[in-house]
Amino acid sequence: MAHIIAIANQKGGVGKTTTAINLGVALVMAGRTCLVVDGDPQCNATTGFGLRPLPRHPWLSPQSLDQLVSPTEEGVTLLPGSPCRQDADKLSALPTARFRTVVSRLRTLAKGFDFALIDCPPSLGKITQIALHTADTVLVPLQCEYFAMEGLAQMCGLIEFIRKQRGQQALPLLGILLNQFDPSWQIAHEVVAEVRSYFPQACFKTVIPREQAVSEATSHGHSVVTYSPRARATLAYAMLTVETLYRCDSN
Amino acid sequence: MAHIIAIANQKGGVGKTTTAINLGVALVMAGRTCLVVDGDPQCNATTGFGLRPLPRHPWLSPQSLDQLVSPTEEGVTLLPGSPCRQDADKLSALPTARFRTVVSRLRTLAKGFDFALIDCPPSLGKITQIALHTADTVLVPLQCEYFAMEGLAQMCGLIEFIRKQRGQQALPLLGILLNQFDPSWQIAHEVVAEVRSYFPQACFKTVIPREQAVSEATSHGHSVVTYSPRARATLAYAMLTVETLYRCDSN
Ligand SMILES: Nc1ncnc2c1ncn2[C@@H]1O[C@H](COP(=O)(O)OP(=O)(O)OP(=O)(O)O)[C@@H](O)[C@H]1O
Ligand SMILES: Nc1ncnc2c1ncn2[C@@H]1O[C@H](COP(=O)(O)OP(=O)(O)OP(=O)(O)O)[C@@H](O)[C@H]1O
Ligand SMILES: [Mg+2]
Ligand SMILES: [Mg+2]
Repeated sequence: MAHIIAIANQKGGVGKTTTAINLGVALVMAGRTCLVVDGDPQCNATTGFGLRPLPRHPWLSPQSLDQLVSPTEEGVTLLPGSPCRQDADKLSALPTARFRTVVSRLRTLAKGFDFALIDCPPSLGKITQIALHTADTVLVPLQCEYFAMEGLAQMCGLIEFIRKQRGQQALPLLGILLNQFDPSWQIAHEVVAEVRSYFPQACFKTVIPREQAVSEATSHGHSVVTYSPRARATLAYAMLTVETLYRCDSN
Repeated sequence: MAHIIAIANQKGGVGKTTTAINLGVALVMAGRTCLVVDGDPQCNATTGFGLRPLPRHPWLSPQSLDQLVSPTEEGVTLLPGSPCRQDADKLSALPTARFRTVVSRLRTLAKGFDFALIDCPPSLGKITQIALHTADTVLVPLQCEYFAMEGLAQMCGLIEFIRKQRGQQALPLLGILLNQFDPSWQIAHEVVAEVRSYFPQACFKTVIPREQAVSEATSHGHSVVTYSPRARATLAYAMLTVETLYRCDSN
């Protein structure tokens, strides 16, 4: 039975896609099967695996989702995204009452895997809301920057809103992941200390360093885990995987 | 008569807000009057000036916009944003036929200034589309990263779409601004070279360096121009202002 994790934060550029790609591949290396769902019309998770986006958004497609997935070189299975603006607008205006169909299609697809990671766009809109309705837990990546902290309160507000809409089922925070940590920047240390003091339990112990290899790997259509096995970030994603497995088992 | 610039890019975290704040203050230092409109429900431009967001989104408010603006310590006038999710959802579902009211209210407000900068959210949705309908030109900030280049084609596609909707009026690209340039990263040099080769005219000559002072200034509710006058980024924003004035005069 799959554990579905929504990777969400409306703040842009914090590392949602980078986390989906690298945690996905690291989970596969740890012997789990993993589906990555690219929910973002930008399709960065799709191109980050070196694949092509679909012409129409799969969540609205009449075809069954298992016909639209595609394997990646690194062992993760991907449900690609689509840049189709018409479909993105349709999803943005989707009434909550119609979420159920999309949610159950995604959950049915995810059943065939140990984990499913949903990469969300930088917004609190309907695509992110559908992902939060589908997910078992939420992983919130956070840049070690000032604006990133500001957005955390709004993100927690949306999670609370979705919890109420879902009724009894909880939607626990799997964790807050501090990303792009640059130790030479004073502000990075301040943000880490502040977020840890506000969310002592939720924060992952692992912090992902800001490292050139992460950005370079993406431009080659790979995860950093495969592209640069001895990078510091690769070690950090391995530690994150151990923490994720531990937190999912105990949830 | 104001020159209205939409600062837009659906890729998250490229520096839209940072550009709006710093270019805004630099224009004021160059003796121009400047309005910054915070269109993003994240309200980063509002908090970046140390001010509070409005409870309801001003673009939907019955009050006249000139009653909702507020001065900032650095001489820029700000129309704050609002985190109200209900209003953000309403704006996201606004039919194109109703853009005209919002567009004309924003244009009327902007008349009282030399420049108006509209900070857009990281999306191609209706808030960004309204800003593109309101604007005279578009400034597209770009991180010196791989994913940033991917998004440029989608951004140009939206600008073309809006041009057709607006009929004869052009919506020229004021320019593409390369931001967060880290000279120690090989990929940054590659992105600059590639973007310059594709868009030789559109690219600003000025490149904004990645510098700690920029991020720190934001956390103190100031622009880097005021917070750290001798920073490399401050000089870059001064050069950007000169280029912007030159490009606006000749448009
Ligand atoms: N740990 C890291 N080290 C270096 N670069 C990183 C790291 N994490 C992310 N990046 C880079 O930062 C940029 C933003 O990351 P990414 O695109 O994953 O964020 P996102 O939250 O998915 O963005 P969006 O909000 O647009 O969806 C990318 O260019 C990525 O390569
Ligand atoms: N030149 C720079 N040097 C250092 N830090 C920068 C620079 N430009 C932007 N930043 C930092 O990068 C982060 C992203 O910038 P910013 O929030 O302005 O981007 P944005 O495009 O407005 O993001 P969003 O897509 O969420 O609206 C911020 O924390 C900001 O402080
Ligand atoms: Mg992304
Ligand atoms: Mg912004």
